[in-house]
Amino acid sequence: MAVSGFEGFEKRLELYFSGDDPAAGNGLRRLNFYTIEKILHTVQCTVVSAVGNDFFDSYVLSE
Amino acid sequence: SSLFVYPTKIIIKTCGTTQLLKSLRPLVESAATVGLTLSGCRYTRGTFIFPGVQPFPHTSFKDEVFYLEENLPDNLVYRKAAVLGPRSAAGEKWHVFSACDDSCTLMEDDSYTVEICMTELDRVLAKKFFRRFDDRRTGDSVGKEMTDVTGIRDVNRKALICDYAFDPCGYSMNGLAGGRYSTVHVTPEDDFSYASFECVGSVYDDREEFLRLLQKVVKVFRPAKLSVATTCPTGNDFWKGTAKTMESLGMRLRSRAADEFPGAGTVVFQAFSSRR
Repeated sequence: MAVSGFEGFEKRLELYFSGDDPAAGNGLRRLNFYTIEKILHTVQCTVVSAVGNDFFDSYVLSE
Repeated sequence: SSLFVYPTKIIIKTCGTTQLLKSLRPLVESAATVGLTLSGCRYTRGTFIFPGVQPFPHTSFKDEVFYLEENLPDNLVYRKAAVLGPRSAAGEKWHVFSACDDSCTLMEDDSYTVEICMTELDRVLAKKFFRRFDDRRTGDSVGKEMTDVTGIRDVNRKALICDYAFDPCGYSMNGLAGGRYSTVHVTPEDDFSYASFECVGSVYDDREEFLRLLQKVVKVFRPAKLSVATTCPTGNDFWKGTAKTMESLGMRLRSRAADEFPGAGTVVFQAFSSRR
């Protein structure tokens, strides 16, 4: 059994999207934090730290 | 665990007994609210250490693929699932599923992704990822200290670092360097110590610099076992040199396997173990 609830090897999901002009409005980066938290809730994660730059947003998650 | 959100791409990586694939539908639905439709999907993982505790839809790779197949939109017509690694039951394996639509532009032409998984970490080095008892500090503050003390900061000094130390132990870090991310996750407990490193780059990058980066990562953890999964455009050999680099660090190549995936390029999976 995983005593700590920790599995080890991560599962990694990468999704690509397309649209009429996705970069114009910053595409997925327009999703608000509440929406992201709600999605993360479905995979039992929460945001513990976040930072972004001109290109993308990054979130460190806890489970 | 980590999440990266680009204008047209999302990467989510979780390291507990989570139900990661359940994020697929809400992510696709949320993307639709900003005018985006799914055009490609890639799912990867190593071999479960504790397969018995995996909740649905993670009970087996077959179940995971079935779940993905059922929940992906019909426009993703090109699909493939494969397990890379030795045929014997023993030994690490790499599980890959990819799907893409007609445009098949899942991966940029010149990019690579490297996923390194390390187990049986050096015990002395792993202890650096334990917090001091009752330190009364925030996870961000201790995380910064761990980033410096462990040598993770030196892996890419140009990166903007977002780090966090969990209580009583464990560590996660996301690095941002322009449009490129890197990420480190560590679970340092003796019986199931594990660390992972992942980064992206261009196949036109200086390969020697890339190999030096891998060396730095391995030196932070000195694992007994290690695997490197490199995803490159098909026909590109950016992964070459990794085995020699690992051997220079006292690791022996145990197995190598490669396969091509629609829209993702070629995945090369190599497993190593320490000579010690």
